[in-house]
Order: sequence, then structure tokens, then C-alpha cells
Amino acid sequence: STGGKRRQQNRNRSTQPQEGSRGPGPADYNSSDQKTACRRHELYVSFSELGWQDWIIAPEGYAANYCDGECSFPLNAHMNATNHAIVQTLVHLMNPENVPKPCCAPTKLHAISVLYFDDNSNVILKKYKNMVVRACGCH
Amino acid sequence: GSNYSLDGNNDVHPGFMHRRLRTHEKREMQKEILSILGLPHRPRPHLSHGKYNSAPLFMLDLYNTMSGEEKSPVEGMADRYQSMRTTQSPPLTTNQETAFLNDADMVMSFVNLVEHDRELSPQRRHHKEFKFNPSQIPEGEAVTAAEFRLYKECVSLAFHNDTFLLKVYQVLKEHPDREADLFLLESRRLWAAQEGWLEFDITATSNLWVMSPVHNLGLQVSVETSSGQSVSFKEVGLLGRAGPLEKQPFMVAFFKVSEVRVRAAR
Repeated sequence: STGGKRRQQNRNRSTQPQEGSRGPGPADYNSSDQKTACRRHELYVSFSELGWQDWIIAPEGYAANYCDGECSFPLNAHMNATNHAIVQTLVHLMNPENVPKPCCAPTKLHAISVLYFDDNSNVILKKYKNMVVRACGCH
Repeated sequence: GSNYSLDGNNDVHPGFMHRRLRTHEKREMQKEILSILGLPHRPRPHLSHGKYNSAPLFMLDLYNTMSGEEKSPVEGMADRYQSMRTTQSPPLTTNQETAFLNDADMVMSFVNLVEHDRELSPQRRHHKEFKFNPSQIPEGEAVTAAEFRLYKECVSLAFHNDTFLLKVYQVLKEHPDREADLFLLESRRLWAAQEGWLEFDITATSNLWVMSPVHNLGLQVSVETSSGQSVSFKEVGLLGRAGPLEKQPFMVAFFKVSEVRVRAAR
């Protein structure tokens, strides 16, 4: 499940007037707008909703989260951009057809522990890496 | 369903919208998550009485320790934990187990497959047998520590100042016409008034069982008085399968990955 704001943002974007063939200029990008900038969004995976309460003891679910948003010029400090991404946004401005914007992706991932029964009713506790997005950034 | 939202601490709050998954979406999610967990199919365990016995409760203690270190609160587990206990019992985990946990990639508790009470003449020696099957562990995992756990209750005043000698044996070879060949793993003196979990290190034995399942003939436990007389579990307050769910004997093993596992592409 995800937050409801995302759908609203998409609707707003799709009604924007089309830009000219020259491509957007620096003034058209406003990545200081934190609502559209690359950031972490809520996503909850529920094991109980999947009907697994009988064999997964804990947790009932976990906050996986996801990354989404614009990686546009200028990349602000809160966007966790790599030096390379900063350069790439400038190149994209100059040459948008050939060089894409950097991607909004996880920069920090955490593990979760899962406690569950197997078919023989033995109990297993195991840590699974890279299950939860803790931070997002432009790459 | 309910509405939740998440703050930076991953706590769940009202206002978080979600929709129910469609059938095929649910199946796809299940398939992917089972693949991440490394499971070929969804397990179907048999849970007696709808309540957890000692092994899951012990593992839940370990889980809470691990989750605390990940700074990720266990969602909704406190209530379930309490409802799954039949009665309050002493804490299950020790500092040593926490140390094992820090070094482990995986922890597994095993169900006792058999429990026999035997009285063999002419010696009339009481003993209980236990068997666990640790051979079905994922490939690439090696045992770093393993314990056999027994719960002892305080016995009646008649034996109050007495001590007993408890012995844990590994069964080496069984014979149809006489007692099995045994290897003494540990002997321990117990006070009659002593109460709590008794932990016995069976790391080497578990490694043997994992490497060579054919040598897994189980454990044998016997108890004697200070004068050498064999006594039953019941007389000294040791609990077996007939005891309360949260105090039944079990085995726990800590594992570490010894090779890299590559997830197959779908």
C-alpha cells in the first residue's frame, strides 16, 4: 500500500502544458519543491494481508518504502545526490535527448528479521538484507 | 481494512491509505517474497492448541533482541506474544545466547520428534530420549552453536535439600537386545529446589547430525540421586512433552552462512 499523494501529483503533472521543442530551461525546474523532488515514500508490505499469519510469527508486516521524484537541476543538498549526478543534470539540460536525468534510487537499505515456521513446525529466525529503504538519492 | 501511515520511525498511524490486492497480484507478491526468503513454497506448520510452545516463545525473545538492534519496532507483536503464552514463565534467553545471536545469520529451533520413558530391567534405569532433525537446513549454513534446553521445576519439600545428578548422552549405536552405546556429553548436579531452564551445549553433536544424518540417533537423559539410584523426570521436577507448552524441551541452533547464495532469476 502507498500514500495517496502520489496519484494527485501524477494528475497534476499530466495536465501541465507541453513544453516547446527547444527543451525546458533552468528556470522551468524547481527541484527545491520538496513535494516533487526525489525522496522516500511510504510503502507497507503486510504479511497478514497476504494470509500468512499461520506461518510467519513476526513481523506482521514491514515498511519497505520506495524512492520517487525528480532529479532535476539544481540538485539540492536534501536530495543526496552523488557528484556524478550533479554533473549529469547539467549535461541533461544541455542535451536532453541523449542524456537522461539521474535516477531517484535508494541510497541506504536496511535488513529486517523474519521469524517463521517451516513445514515441520521448526522455527526459523533469519535476517534478510536490503529489505527496507531508509534513504533515497539521485544517482 | 484499516488506514495507516508511517513516520520516520516506521510506526503506523491513521490516515495511511491502502487498497486490497487483487488475487493475481497477491499471488505474485507471495511468489516474490517466498523467493526472497529462499523458500520453495509456503510452509504449512501444525500448531497444537493454537498456542506457541517453548521453542517459538524462545525464538520470539531472540527476535525481539534482534529487532531492537535494528531499531525497528515489532509491529503488533506485543499483544500477540502475550496471547500466545499460556502462563507467565521466566525469561528464556541468556547473555550467552545473545552473543551467539550477534554472530549468527540464522537461528533455528527444532521440534522434539520422539520422547520415550524407559525402565530397563534388571538395572531399572529411568531415562528419556529426545530426537531432533537439524539436517534439513538451507545449503551453505554451518552450525556455530547449539543447545538442548530442559525446564526444571522446584520439587516437593521431601527432596528439598537433596541434589541430583543429571546426565546428557549422545546415542552412538542402538541394540535390539540391550542398552544403546552412549557418549556422555555433560553431567550436572542439580538442587531439588532449583527452578528454571537448563541449557546443554550440543554444538559438536549437532554438527555431526548435520554432516551425517545417519548418525543422528538422538539424545538420552537420565537422573540419579546422590546415592546413585535412578529416578524419573517427574520425581526431580524435570518437564517433558507432558509439561506446560511454554516449558517443553527443545533444541536451538545458531548458523552462519559459509557460502554465497545466488537467487535464481524468475
